[in-house]
Amino acid sequence: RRVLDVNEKMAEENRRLFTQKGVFVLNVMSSPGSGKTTTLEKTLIKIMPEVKCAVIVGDICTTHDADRLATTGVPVVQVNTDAFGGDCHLAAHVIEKAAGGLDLDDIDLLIVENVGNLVCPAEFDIGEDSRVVVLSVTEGEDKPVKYPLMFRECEVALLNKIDLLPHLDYDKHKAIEFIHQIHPDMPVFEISARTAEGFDPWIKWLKGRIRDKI
Amino acid sequence: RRVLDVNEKMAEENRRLFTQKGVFVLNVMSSPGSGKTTTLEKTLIKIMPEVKCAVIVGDICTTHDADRLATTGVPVVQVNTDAFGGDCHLAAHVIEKAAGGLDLDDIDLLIVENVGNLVCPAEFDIGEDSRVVVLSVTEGEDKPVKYPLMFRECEVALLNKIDLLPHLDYDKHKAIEFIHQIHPDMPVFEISARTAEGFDPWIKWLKGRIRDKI
Ligand SMILES: Nc1nc2c(ncn2[C@@H]2O[C@H](COP(=O)(O)OP(=O)(O)OP(=O)(O)O)[C@@H](O)[C@H]2O)c(=O)[nH]1
Ligand SMILES: Nc1nc2c(ncn2[C@@H]2O[C@H](COP(=O)(O)OP(=O)(O)OP(=O)(O)O)[C@@H](O)[C@H]2O)c(=O)[nH]1
Ligand SMILES: [Mg+2]
Ligand SMILES: [Mg+2]
Repeated sequence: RRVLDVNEKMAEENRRLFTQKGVFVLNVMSSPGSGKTTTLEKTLIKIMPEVKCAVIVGDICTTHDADRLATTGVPVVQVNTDAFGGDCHLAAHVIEKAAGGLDLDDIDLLIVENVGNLVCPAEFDIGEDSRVVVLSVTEGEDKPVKYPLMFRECEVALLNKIDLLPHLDYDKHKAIEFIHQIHPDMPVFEISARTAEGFDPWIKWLKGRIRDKI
Repeated sequence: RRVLDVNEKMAEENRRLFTQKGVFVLNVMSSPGSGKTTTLEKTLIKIMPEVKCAVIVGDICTTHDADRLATTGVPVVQVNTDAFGGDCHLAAHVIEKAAGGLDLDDIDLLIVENVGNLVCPAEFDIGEDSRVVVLSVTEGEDKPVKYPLMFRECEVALLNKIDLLPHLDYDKHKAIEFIHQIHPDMPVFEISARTAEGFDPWIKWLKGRIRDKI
């Protein structure tokens, strides 16, 4: 567990720096393809220019996500883990280096889109203020009980792709019940990143959390 | 990389045992919720009783998948990795132990449903004869280029949930082009595990591979 000890120390250093600079840091995690990038595209458009934003995106390969998010006009740093071993998560030292390329004095909200993976990213503190898990209704109801650490460690869940519900045998109440079995009272925002349905409560929550810190 | 060396040796021992017993071993991998279990439910029903089958299912927690697959009547062993550290993949020593609970003399096909994860499982040889990746059309077109190791290491890809295509902005040809960018000529079977559309070519391929070995 030495790797996690070293990571803890670096995460605390990150957290001190982000607090000193008055930056709220949000770590967004999910399975591959649950809709993190699409959700962030819509979130950034709705929250700016009231909140000054920047993004760090982690992937094994490609700059696809950074290119998509850059069209919103925010500063984006793409981290590709294949350059250093193909890690399936972002660690604190990687965030420290990526944040070095940003002007933190000019940012209120730093969003980190983590590597698509429901397991390892939840184990690595990166110095964030809050963690959000995006869960797609296309993945089945049972992910919270099959991958519990992620749902325990996150503050809120975004149940995404609700526009597809009419075409699925999916029991939304069962899925939320499973979430609350792992993390009682976890706020669950039901959204569609495609149609922007359900975004207002999510944006309100996020603005409130940023205001609490800064 | 010592972990992978030890794993390699164990995988070779597994492979010797499976060959000696005349068992074809298939390692099935995907993101969480792509449809591995649903695909295997349909596959087992279509391939039995001509082919004698057994399954080892890997998950962090729960026996949901083993319970579902057991309804087909095959012997199923559920491995929960939270009992030994919460690994996000199945390693060769875990397969060796789980296979110990099965009567390999009475099996033609041993299917391993791996832990839902597009990264780590592709790094661990478990002694299998073939690997299959299930990719859901709901995950977006770019997964093959964002998580290339999985697509390079697998022999075939099952493009699942094609029943949802009419309700998605999904470019199937772009997705297959991305697959072939990473793994030229990789066979891609377009299926729906919900409706069983497209299963015949997949079942034919699987029976052919089993016949080649046994
Ligand atoms: N129908 C529907 N499709 C969605 C929604 N959100 C995302 N998608 C689609 O889902 C696919 C994956 O979306 P992304 O936003 O790239 O997912 P991601 O979680 O960022 O993926 P990775 O970064 O690769 O892990 C794309 O085809 C999107 O168009 C939604 O609310 N409804
Ligand atoms: N529409 C549609 N839904 C599907 C299809 N295949 C699976 N599903 C649904 O997708 C969800 C996940 O399916 P599973 O078979 O449990 O997926 P899995 O890959 O085994 O999931 P994990 O083992 O947790 O990684 C469930 O709600 C299924 O009903 C399909 O072909 N079409
Ligand atoms: Mg993304
Ligand atoms: Mg499954």
